[in-house]
Amino acid sequence: IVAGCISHPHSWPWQISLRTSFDMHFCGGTLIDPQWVLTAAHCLEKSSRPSAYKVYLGLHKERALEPSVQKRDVEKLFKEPHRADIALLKLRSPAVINNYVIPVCLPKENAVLGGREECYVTGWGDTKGTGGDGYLKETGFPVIENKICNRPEFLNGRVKKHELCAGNIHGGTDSCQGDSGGPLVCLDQDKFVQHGVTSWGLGCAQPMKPGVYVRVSNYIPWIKSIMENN
Amino acid sequence: QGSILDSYVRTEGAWLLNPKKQTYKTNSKEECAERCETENKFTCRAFLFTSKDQQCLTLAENTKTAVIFRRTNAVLYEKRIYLLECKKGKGTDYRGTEAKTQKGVPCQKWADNTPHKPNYTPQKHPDAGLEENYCRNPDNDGKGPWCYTTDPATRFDYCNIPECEVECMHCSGENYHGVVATTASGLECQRWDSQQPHSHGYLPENFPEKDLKMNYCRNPDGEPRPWCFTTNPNKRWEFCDIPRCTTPPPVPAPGRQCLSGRGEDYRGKVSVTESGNTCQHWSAQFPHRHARTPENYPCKSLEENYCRNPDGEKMPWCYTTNRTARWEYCTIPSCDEKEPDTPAVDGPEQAQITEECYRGNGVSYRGTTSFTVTGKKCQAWNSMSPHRHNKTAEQFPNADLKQNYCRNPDADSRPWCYTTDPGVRWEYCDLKRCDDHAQITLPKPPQTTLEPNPDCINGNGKDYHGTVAKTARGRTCQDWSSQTPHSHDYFTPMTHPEAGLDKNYCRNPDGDVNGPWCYTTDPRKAWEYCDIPKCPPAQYECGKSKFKQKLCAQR
Repeated sequence: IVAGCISHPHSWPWQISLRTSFDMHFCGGTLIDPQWVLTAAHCLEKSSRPSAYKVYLGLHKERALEPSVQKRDVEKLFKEPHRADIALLKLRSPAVINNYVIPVCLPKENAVLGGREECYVTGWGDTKGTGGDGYLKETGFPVIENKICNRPEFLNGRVKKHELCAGNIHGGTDSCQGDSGGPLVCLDQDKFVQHGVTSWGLGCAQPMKPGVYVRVSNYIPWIKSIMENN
Repeated sequence: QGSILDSYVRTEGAWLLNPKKQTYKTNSKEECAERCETENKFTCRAFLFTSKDQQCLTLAENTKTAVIFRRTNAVLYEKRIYLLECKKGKGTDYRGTEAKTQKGVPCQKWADNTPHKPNYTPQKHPDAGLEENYCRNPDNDGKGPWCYTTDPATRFDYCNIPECEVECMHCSGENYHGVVATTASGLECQRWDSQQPHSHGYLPENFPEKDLKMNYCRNPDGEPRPWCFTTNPNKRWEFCDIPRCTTPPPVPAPGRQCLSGRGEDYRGKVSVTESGNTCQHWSAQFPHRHARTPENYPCKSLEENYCRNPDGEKMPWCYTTNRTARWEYCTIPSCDEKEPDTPAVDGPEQAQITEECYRGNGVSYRGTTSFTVTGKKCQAWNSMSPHRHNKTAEQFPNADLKQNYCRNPDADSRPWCYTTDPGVRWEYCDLKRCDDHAQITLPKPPQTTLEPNPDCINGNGKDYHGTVAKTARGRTCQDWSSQTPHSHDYFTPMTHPEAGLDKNYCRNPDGDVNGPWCYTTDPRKAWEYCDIPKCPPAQYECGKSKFKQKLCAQR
């Protein structure tokens, strides 16, 4: 996360750290159910074996030495069949839901954001020198309608309809490498709903180059189907 | 759509103080509108309707002339023609308040006989709106509204009334309200409230002031002209061809030489960006090609290479002559007075702690919540749009009326704000009391639906289906299907079958923010709120953290 700030510990209890079998953080993810994690498909390119991955929950520091940390193996991987950058992980055993580990809410199918919601991204990814390395960081910005984001001076038609843009037009803050797969959540009354999965960007925090996120509301039927059938 | 209410502008929560009025009891707002249309004691410009009491007040004034108050359970309906200061076509329906000719000569009153004896008078033409000395068109003159003048040498003259932008557009069509619904290439427009074939974020409820009605071409986002999403799956959106009005546009407010708000009215001559780059001329396409040209934005004073804000950016900006920096914001001196420096104080500094909850009636609340209970964004206190009001920092210096934060400047029951929805004047804010507890432990996983406790409410209790049948003051509720002691046709099991108006149980069929209520069996009290406790929350709910987020957004 470029700029933004270090979050209050455990204030984003659905944020998980996706790790290699050697416990190295490389991507984010979101707990959507005690036994299911949503992440980006491109985070699973290294290996198709579930045993290559681990999920860490309930941590604030990347070092993951807190007593609140829970570690789970991955039982199965499910990549979206039409190659959208979204994937599900089934945990070998469910996480224990407590004050430090709580799932996020999912949006209604095909729900759209009007651009006035408060949305936030979190992660342990690259800070580009803005500090907070090793801690879960957060930043917030508005969602930008695809019509604006696809203008020539922005992302020039690169953003597909199953994706959404979010960021500050003049740059300065953004998600970055290592935040991929993590959540873009928006406040709906008194709860956070995950509307995006951190996917890609042109650099990080560059002016006129907001981050691009997979639009979770487009995949609710797929998510429900995978969870029900597995 | 054919309803009598289509010709009215609706505002929830507004009440007008002491205008000339008549009071009636009507069964519906439509019936109240008919009373307004047929009012013969005065020209009815608006009416107030309270659904619970079924009280109808027809009014001679509207929000342009009367003082507006906040009130719950009231809805103000104002006749559109009396709010418009523009004309449609020849302007025979024009009922605005322009009262001088195109040459600036004040108009003669229609009821006067000097300096000119009029042929058109209020007595002879009672339906022509010949009030005061307002410009009117009682004779269907092709040149539009006119008036007799106060200059003895000039009997009458026409007035400069801008077009309402129904058949044509001014400027870039930001205020275009017409019904063109096809694009420049002939594609039919998609409805704004539809997500097919193109899903989008331009939802009418999120842009309440932009009139995103039906599938009409609109310009809600600073484009050079109106546009729409198309019904062609292969073309997401396209511009529309709207003719430009031939009459002059509305006279804009004088520009400023300093920065106020977003600087949309900045007309100074700063032409250097915040990083020191020289601005590119707006009429030039080099080094950066762009569409923010004087031709596309004729009303935005895109002169020379002066910093401007023609498209709703957060402050004035310009394209730069630096090839590597397409555009940048400019640093414009602020018009606001500087706050006096706080004198140094001996002793340790104390960080100001703001709570996101309120104590008592919330008069001391100083947090930054800026959304209402229904999710509407709050209007800034120093803004008069969309709602004019007198709750300003100057009038209430101790109320901390900053930005658009929820506050309670008038000792209401809890923090509130005016909303950015033109149809809803104000609402209470989405804040809990600081002493609300949430201690009940329920051993169920978070996404499971909990067994509802029927005698408690969530939110405003619109879904309440319990059996409490007494009001907060101990009065017994009247049966919803009964007409005694209080007759009412508005909220009955027949008219609101989905609201569960069973027996005499407390219910909330109108989504009242104060919760369930009922008509009472006390002949002296038509209706009253019920006192039903809030349901305790589950221990863990999705999307709700036990630790408060910092929310260090950079918006």
